[in-house]
Amino acid sequence: MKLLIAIVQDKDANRLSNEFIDKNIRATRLSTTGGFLKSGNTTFMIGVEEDRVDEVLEMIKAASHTRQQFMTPPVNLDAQLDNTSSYPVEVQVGGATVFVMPVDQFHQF
Amino acid sequence: MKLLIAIVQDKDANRLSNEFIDKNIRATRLSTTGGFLKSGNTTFMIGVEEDRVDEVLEMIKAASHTRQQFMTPPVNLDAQLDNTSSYPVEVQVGGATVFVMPVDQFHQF
Amino acid sequence: MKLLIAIVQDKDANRLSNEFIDKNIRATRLSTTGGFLKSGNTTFMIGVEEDRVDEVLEMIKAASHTRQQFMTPPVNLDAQLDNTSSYPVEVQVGGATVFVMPVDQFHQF
Ligand SMILES: Nc1ncnc2c1ncn2[C@@H]1O[C@@H]2COP(=O)(O)O[C@H]3[C@@H](O)[C@H](n4cnc5c(N)ncnc54)O[C@@H]3COP(=O)(O)O[C@H]2[C@H]1O
Ligand SMILES: Nc1ncnc2c1ncn2[C@@H]1O[C@@H]2COP(=O)(O)O[C@H]3[C@@H](O)[C@H](n4cnc5c(N)ncnc54)O[C@@H]3COP(=O)(O)O[C@H]2[C@H]1O
Ligand SMILES: Nc1ncnc2c1ncn2[C@@H]1O[C@@H]2COP(=O)(O)O[C@H]3[C@@H](O)[C@H](n4cnc5c(N)ncnc54)O[C@@H]3COP(=O)(O)O[C@H]2[C@H]1O
Repeated sequence: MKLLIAIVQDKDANRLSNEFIDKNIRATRLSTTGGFLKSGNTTFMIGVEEDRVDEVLEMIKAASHTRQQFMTPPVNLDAQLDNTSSYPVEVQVGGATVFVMPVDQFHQF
Repeated sequence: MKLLIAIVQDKDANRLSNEFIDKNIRATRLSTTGGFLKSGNTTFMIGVEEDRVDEVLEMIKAASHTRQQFMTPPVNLDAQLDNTSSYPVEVQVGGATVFVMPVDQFHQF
Repeated sequence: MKLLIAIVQDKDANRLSNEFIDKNIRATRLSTTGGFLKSGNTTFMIGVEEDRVDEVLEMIKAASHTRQQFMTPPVNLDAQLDNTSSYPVEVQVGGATVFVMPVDQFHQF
């Protein structure tokens, strides 16, 4: 058993979630925030048998799209478009960041 | 030191949390969402000494109850009871899903 | 690659987050709740190369401050100041609790 922690963009989360349901992959969703852009994203915790890890990595890769996003200026989000400074700055946000974690024990009660 | 990730039903979370306090088990709570039913549940992150892992697993098992829940139809949650399709579909939701994770280092500052 | 799970007080989260940005440390933030005090705190998931783990632990230690916090009485948060019982009880809340977790695979798509 492995636990995958996958951070994806909100725009891709529902498609990925539906793909998991179709393929009987169990997952739990968390609403999270990117440390740099300070905008919301989605983290999936996916407990999966070792022999399905590659399949799940493929599903995440297929569902996730790299996009341009604007960097939030230091003051507040709403000021972004009125800002006469060097903002808005565009950054490329990847489709997904995934950690495959070892698991000692897995239980369902 | 191990880190337990325990996903439980909201209805059981407070009882489990009180049990942790009584037994001096430290935990952090996250509001999460089930990937299949898309309804809220609770995830506990529980850092615990290796010699208390079995005790904590017992506490989780004792506090968690298997229930029937309705599966959310694809449109939205509120439509569930008005839906004339094959919904609502009942699924059995377990008491708890627990991952016992290895920890390299544990620090408190 | 290691995944650090760092639970810090909300008051210290923004300073720590800015420090991460300055030092090009990538992180994802979760809004969490302490199991004992039942008040909000912040959990960072920080995927970092093994050779930067000590540096990140130092950053967390430097940004986090031990404080006194009042323990929530069993009824509800708002009753805390009117309570004529033995509340409010003060507890010392540490700066940070950190788990350094091993990672089998790390992918960015
Ligand atoms: N100090 C810095 N300097 C210059 N550019 C920076 C930067 N920090 C982040 N970026 C850029 O901004 C994008 C959004 O990062 P954010 O932290 O909001 O949102 C991140 C974060 O929530 C998560 N993430 C990525 N790497 C992570 C890691 N090693 N540990 C934990 N979370 C990570 O995945 C989201 C997307 O990350 P991704 O790498 O695709 O895309 C990143 C990256 O292209
Ligand atoms: N391997 C894993 N990795 C990460 N998180 C996990 C997990 N196994 C369970 N969970 C978490 O625990 C909740 C309860 O799962 P359980 O298996 O008891 O109860 C499940 C199961 O009986 C059923 N179910 C889930 N996926 C299904 C599928 N593809 N086909 C048929 N039934 C499914 O629906 C119930 C609710 O599932 P839901 O996803 O809403 O909520 C799940 C999910 O949040
Ligand atoms: N092993 C672990 N696993 C998972 N998460 C952990 C953890 N150790 C600490 N945390 C997280 O860090 C927060 C601060 O914990 P700290 O030990 O500094 O500060 C604690 C501690 O000084 C005290 N405390 C907690 N449980 C206690 C108990 N059963 N009896 C007496 N004091 C307790 O109350 C403070 C606030 O605790 P709270 O639970 O609200 O919030 C905790 C919890 O969210």
